[in-house]
Amino acid sequence: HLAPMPDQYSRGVDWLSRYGYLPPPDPRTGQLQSKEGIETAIKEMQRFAGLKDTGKLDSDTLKLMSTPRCSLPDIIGSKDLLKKRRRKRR
Amino acid sequence: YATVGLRWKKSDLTWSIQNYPSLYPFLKPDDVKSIMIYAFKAWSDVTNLNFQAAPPTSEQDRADIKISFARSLHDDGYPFDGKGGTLAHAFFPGEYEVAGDTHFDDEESWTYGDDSGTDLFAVAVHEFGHALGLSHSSTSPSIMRPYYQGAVAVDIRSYILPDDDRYAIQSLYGKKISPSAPSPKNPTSQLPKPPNTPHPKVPLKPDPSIQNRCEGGFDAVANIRGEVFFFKGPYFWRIQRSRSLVSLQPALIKNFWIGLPPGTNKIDAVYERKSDSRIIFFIGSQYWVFKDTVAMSGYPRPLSDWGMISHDGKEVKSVEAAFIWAHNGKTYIFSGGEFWRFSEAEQRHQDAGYPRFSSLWKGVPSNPDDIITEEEGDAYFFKNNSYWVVKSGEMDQDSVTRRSTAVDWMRCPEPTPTTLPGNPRGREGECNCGISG
Repeated sequence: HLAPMPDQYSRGVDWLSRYGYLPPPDPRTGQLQSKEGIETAIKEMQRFAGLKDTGKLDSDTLKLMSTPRCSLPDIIGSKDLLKKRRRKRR
Repeated sequence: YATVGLRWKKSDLTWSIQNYPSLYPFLKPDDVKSIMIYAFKAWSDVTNLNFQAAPPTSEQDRADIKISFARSLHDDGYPFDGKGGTLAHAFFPGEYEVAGDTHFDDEESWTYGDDSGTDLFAVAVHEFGHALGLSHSSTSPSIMRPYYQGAVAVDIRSYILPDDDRYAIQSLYGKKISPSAPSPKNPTSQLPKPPNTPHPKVPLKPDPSIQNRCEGGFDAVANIRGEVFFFKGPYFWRIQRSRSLVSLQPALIKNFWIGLPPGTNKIDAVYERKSDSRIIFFIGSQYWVFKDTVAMSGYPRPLSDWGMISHDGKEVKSVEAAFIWAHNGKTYIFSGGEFWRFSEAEQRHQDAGYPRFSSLWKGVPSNPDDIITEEEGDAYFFKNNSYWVVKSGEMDQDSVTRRSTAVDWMRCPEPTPTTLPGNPRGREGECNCGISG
């Protein structure tokens, strides 16, 4: 299980943000994601998918991330929903 | 399951199709309509929701659920990403304009009933779940899992939602209470019949006198997803996890296992590959790989793929038995008094040091009709009308008892003890047969 290549890592982080596992980085503070935050997000994604929750971007996890899927997020926080609805009205 | 707290305030919903897939294999508009009708039916079957196709007039733009095929940026703020990746999305219920709208990525090869592309029916049922207020589910099985799972129905007309999804939609819209579920307004008269799917025809009533389940002599036995299938001639019996026979009458193989040669009259061996749940059939010097009950394209393939060479240097021409031993996950293939062992976790490869002689398995027939293993890891060797149980992980346990397949598996009456002439007998009326007996 080779460690993910750097671009796989950044793509993995994008994937986690896109599907609701990572909150988008805070635009005001430009704060980056913390390592712990990313590991927590990876574990949550692994549990949701029924994978072993290693917290690492292991091969099973990367393989699932490249599986065709529905483009809606898996975790929909109420704020996202409100934001979505607001965007819709505009 | 998960809901998003949004639902339609009405139970009669209209839908319309704004355009059709533009890529090969160019599903015909009528087929797309049929697929959408049955995808909606999956949800209306278990609730009081009614879905009505909007009449082909200006009403189409006012339908609650507008279905379209779009690519890349399609002015809803959620661009698609070309073939693969994201397949589709839908908007949750609400009062806003795009509420309920469902978009499919037009750069996918939308197909139905085969594995060559992306199954439109499976994705449509999923997306309509969103259009009704469901979010993704982490349960398996569930149509609301976010990842594409391939085709979900051999015949979409009889597709039934997994329990998790049924509970989810009923938590929003309640259970169906009308006595008889109004099936979609006979779509077949307005629309052509759904794409022809190889669905099992009503099996001709096999003549039970020909196939008496109590006679034994099965060609193959397989544990498939926890159910045990006994194959004999052109027929098979199916035993559920509860060990009860689905029917005393056998079913015709050709009506259920789609893709074997016409006139198939003997299966040599069958087993379910644990790594991907595919089902392998061996007949003569060929083998087939099945996904669920349909043979995958590219099969049959020659048995020589397996690279089995006997001790005397000959290529194996047919298989007698095949099973995966639960205690080590290895695949065992028996032929001509010898057996080979394979690892199939990733790619199939033959373990070194094989073949070995079947006589290594003490106390059981060296040329079994077939073998299965159950969850606890015990191996069941079947021969004629008997079977032997080899405890998990053992090969030379000293006492292996012979049991009756007819009684234990086929629910046949106990045979009346007979005193056979010239047979060693214990007490009056008993006979003890050796293994070969």
